[in-house]
Amino acid sequence: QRQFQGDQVLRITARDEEQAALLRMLEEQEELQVDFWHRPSGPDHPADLRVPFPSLGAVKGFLESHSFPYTVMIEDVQKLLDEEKEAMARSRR
Amino acid sequence: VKRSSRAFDFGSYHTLDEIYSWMDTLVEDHPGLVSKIRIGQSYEGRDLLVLKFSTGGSARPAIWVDTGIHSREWISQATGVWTANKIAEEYGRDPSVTALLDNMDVFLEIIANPDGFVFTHSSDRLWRKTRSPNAGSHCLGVDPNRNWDAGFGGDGSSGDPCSDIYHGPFPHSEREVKAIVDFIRGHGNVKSVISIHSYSQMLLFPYGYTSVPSPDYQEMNELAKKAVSDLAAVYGTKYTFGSIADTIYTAAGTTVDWAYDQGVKYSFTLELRDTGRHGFLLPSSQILPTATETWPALLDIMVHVLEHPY
Repeated sequence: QRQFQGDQVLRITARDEEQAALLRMLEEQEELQVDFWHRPSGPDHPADLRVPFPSLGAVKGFLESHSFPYTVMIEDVQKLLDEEKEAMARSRR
Repeated sequence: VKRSSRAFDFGSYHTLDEIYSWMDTLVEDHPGLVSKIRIGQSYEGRDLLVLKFSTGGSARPAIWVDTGIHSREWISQATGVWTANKIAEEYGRDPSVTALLDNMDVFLEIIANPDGFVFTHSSDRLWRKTRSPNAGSHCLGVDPNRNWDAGFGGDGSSGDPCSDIYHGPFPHSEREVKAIVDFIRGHGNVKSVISIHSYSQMLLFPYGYTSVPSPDYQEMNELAKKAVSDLAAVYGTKYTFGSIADTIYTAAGTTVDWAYDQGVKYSFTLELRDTGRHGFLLPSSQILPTATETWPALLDIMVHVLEHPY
């Protein structure tokens, strides 16, 4: 099972198409290993970006330096997955 | 003790084997109404199974519903199981369901992407695509909701096999997609396609590959408006609605665009709830409320299809 300890999902608002394009560039930086759960498509629809724990500092630094408003939608992806697995085990029992 | 489809824990997530086994008990419990058909095999050789709800007749007008085409969106498969049971249980009780099945057939594919679904249980919970290899790349899988022959390869899909929205080498390259294409074309009398996804609480209709309104935009918009209103009436969950391109983003190669271009007028995509905090990792405690609130919206669409033959 792939692990996601400390990974976070950030909900990011791109104010315009230019910012959306800037955001999409993050996915092209292989070393960051980020992936969009919801792609940037403009001011009305926030983008949801999963960021592996090791890349959190770099990505948050990028967002803050470009004044992207963002919130942390999921604090720790693995924690949610562990809870889900436990709930399935409980149901089976 | 004989197994019963009612004894199933609808409020929990389940594996492929548990769901396929439950489907057999549903068929056993409702002879003469529910049957199971196999429309093909996935890339890794798993059966693609569809529940058929029919009270007889031949080549009746039909409604196609699929869940789980994006394997990680577990709430959609779970909603598919609950909805299958609801349709079977309500026939003969609910006048709308009874009228619907006395005149039309419903086909429900609960696990539209079994290879991806098994992989989310065994290896990578965040896996979305199929599991087919891509020539020349170490990355596997195609986004099965970008692989349809409708604006194929256009904006909102990617030519990069490593992308989560990779459209694939050619339209219908994925066996999971081709099986549905062949089924709907072969049936020839499908009047509605409803593809259930998660997340973001939206009811969407064509087009996604262009922002040009479809010829039936007005009627679809009115129907969507009624459906999301009846959905919200259950627990207050707010949905937005509209064409894919207007409401969320341009997306080429989607199921409902293909269906609509094939003449299946009432084609909708549902993006189920996420409450703004979980994305597609919705806790199992939300399965029952999600399925329950989705039901009136589904029924609105299906009854509209029944009452508006074309």
